[in-house]
Amino acid sequence: SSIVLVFEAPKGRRKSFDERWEDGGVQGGWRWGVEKGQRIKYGEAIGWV
Amino acid sequence: LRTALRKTKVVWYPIPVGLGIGFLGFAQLYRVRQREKARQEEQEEDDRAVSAGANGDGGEGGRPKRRKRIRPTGPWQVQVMSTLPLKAVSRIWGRFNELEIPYYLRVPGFKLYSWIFGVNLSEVAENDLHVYPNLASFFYRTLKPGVRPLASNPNALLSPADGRILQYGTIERGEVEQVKGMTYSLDALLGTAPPTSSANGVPPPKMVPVDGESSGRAQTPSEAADPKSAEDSEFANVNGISYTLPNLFSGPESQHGAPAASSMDASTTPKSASEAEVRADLALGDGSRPWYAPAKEKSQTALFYVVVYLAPGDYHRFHSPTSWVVEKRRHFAGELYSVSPYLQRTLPGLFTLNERVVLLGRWRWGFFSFTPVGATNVGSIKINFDSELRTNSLTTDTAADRAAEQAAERGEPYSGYAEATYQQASRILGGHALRRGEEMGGFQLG
Repeated sequence: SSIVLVFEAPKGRRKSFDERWEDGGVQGGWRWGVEKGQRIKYGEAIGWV
Repeated sequence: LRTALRKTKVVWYPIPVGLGIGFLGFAQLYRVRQREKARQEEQEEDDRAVSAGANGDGGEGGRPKRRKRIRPTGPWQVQVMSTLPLKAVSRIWGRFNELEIPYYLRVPGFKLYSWIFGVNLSEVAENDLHVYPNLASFFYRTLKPGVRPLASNPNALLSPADGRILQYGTIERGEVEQVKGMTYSLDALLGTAPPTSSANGVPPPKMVPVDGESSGRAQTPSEAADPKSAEDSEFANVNGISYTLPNLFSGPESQHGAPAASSMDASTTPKSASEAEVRADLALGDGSRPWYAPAKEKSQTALFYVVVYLAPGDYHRFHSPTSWVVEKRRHFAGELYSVSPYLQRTLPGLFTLNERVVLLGRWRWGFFSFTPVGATNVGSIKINFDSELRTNSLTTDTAADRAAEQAAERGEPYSGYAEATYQQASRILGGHALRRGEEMGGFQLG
């Protein structure tokens, strides 16, 4: 069995050039906290805004 | 023989290789053309059947033809599976697992099952395994309190169940990437979102709340033409048929006087704590608009998806990933192919074929949906706050076939699902409120 979550979440804002270039250059917005194939347990974070 | 071989004169001359290659090419071309012609004939025959069904004079006996069986493409394993009566197999599997296990065989039996499928018995709520009379109840076990602490970050979305992250990402152009680049459309997974504005001059279908008085019924053309009614009512269905829950699967013609309110209230009234917490959470963000209305600033948000695969040994109850409101439910009585990662890689659009229950609603950032997808061994999907839902049962299949025939008689496309709303659960929130981490239901064997 599988569970599919489809949800709306804020996109990140592209950082301006002079800001520190981390997190893929995106400020705020949805951030994934998992990898493909990773085992996960109920209650653990999939991602966050 | 030696003499003969020695005396025979060897003559070398070129074999017309080009002729051979030409022959093979021609043979292949002929085979492809034959196959294409057969496929076209089959397609024409189906179209004829469907159009005959739409005119209501579907061939013999005046009954429109049944819904076309799902015949997925894919490797031979998939072809073999698509010929099997998977739902019947699943029901028999469920019956088998409800047989009571002899008392002294329970502990060794469940320990063997746990060893094979990697179940962590120390987390199971009951220390004495004898309390589980059969595998079905052991499969639907609960866990000890505290073995699954919720992530501390309040902005984090929780994993709804134990399992493995099969796929995740952003949804571009309404397409969800399944695995290995295979995609399927969001509409096929969730069902088409009713048009919020009348694209072609036809107003969105009239939506009827699920309650006692206004028992759902097929929409009359005059109602369809009445745009004002669309604003002040809730969602029920896309192709105009509205359902009240108790008769969800008996089709629209027998919906009058359905005791929806009582059974709905009994099974859907959320705990006031959930409601208060969810309201507070929704107030933080943009969760106040209904799920189908587009976000104010489209550029601000995007649609994301994640697929969690539950293996046979995993804990099979699922929980709410966040505080959200479930406004409606769509039940697709599809097939029950296995959803193993292998099949997810090889069967295009697997999730749009299988039986599934789509819960649609909203959370603080906007639209939110939660779709448990059944499989052959776990065909039954249970939703705690919806006691009317029946999955993987003959009733649902019959009702789905009848709804398909009715849609064909009216010459409309069949949406593929039966729908219900939870407006009665909470008038303030307009749906059933779920707290972060609250148990929502689970997958049961068979």
